[in-house]
Amino acid sequence: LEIVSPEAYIKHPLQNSWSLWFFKNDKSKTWQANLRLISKFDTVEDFWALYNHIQVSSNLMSGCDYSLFKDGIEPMWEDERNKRGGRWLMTLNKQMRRSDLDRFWLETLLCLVGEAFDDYSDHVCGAVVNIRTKGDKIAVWTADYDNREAVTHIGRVYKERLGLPTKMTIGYQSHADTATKSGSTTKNKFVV
Amino acid sequence: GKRQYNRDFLLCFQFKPACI
Repeated sequence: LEIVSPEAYIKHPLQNSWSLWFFKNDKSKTWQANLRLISKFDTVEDFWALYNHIQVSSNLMSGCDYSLFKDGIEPMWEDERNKRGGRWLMTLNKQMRRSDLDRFWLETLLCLVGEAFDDYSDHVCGAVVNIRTKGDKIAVWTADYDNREAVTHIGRVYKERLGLPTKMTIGYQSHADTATKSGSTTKNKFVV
Repeated sequence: GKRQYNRDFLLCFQFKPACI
């Protein structure tokens, strides 16, 4: 009788269950109607099964988003777990869609599902990639903009994981400020 | 403890089919 190691048949469970959402900009519909839940997963193997099955971000049409959020959190400011939160935002220039977008987004996903932020991973709600003609954006959403320790730890680890040069900074903005901004930029609460 | 997986560990599963 051959003994098979459990490694061979047991999937590797993640700390959290995650939902991947897709947003397609159809102006005839409401914002919420354009948002669709693609799938949920809670193992390493199922994460890859989903990731390998869908289009990479750089192939999406302008106006589309992918959002990965912990199960039970909707990818919008209004969700109870997001409304006091904010995001570490990275704005990419047009050239970066070809050179950096897909690897930055995959790295972001790996940070989330792998719980890369140590004891502060519980403060992470999700991440969003926006495909836009004027410049794509990737953001990690956290639960509480007031928690300096959690927010800055997450920002430092995230910047390091993306391999961004020291001189390039990313900023953290509260969703409340983003929602009420008057111009095109939102003030940063933190910068790393 | 938390189930943390580093990037190399996660990446080595990308093209490894689950047996069942």
